[in-house]
Amino acid sequence: NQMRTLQELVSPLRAHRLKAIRQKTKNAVVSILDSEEVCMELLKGSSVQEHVKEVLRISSDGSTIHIYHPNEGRGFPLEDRPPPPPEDVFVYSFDNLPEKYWKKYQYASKFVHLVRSKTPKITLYTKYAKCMLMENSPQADVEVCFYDGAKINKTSEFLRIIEKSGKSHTLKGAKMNGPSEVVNSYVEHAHEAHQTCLDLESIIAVQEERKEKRVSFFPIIIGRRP
Amino acid sequence: DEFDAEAFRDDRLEAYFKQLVPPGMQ
Repeated sequence: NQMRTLQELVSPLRAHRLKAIRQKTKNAVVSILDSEEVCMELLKGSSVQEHVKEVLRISSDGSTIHIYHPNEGRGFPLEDRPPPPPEDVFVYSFDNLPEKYWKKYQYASKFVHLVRSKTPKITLYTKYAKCMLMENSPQADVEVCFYDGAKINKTSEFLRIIEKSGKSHTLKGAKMNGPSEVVNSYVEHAHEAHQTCLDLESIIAVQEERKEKRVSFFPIIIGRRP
Repeated sequence: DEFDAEAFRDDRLEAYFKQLVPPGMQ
């Protein structure tokens, strides 16, 4: 059968600038470490004493994956951080990761995408609202919180408006004019603020590139609430 | 099992998202 590639399923994850977190589900723990690496710990055993039987440690740019089985596969008690790697660790690149690990890589990548979609990269205070451009580029989400209580969420698929009365509308696709003139004025302001954030992001990114030391200027807060 | 974003969504994760947001009407 024609060779499938991981690239067809998912692009390399990117965990740059994400704040550390460790989140557990029923049979796995996924962590974003202080080093910005992403760790998947696969669990086995009863909930009394769960053991980590396999660890995938993915570099922050998603290109390198270290895989190991603690304690020669007998597992290691679940703690508040991933078990230390033994001597013999398998090292794979994104392009040659064996298919049996693809689902786990996708899992980690989807978690990172969720976190990126909620991590502000640029926060711009305009006259009427706080506008946050999130980290999940390309086509990053935008959240616009108006000072009067209204709120707009923009993703690549839809735009959701919650009026200050609490009434909400969801607009899909290119048709972005809302049900009323008032709502349209909020949508218009959200588009302008979004565009300003994108312009600022590209200007700041240019300056960031110029610095030889890889220090990020993001997240960045611009202006303040009037 | 398939990744289910909702499976991760719990109060702890919501609290983590909340503290990422700069002040001024969270």
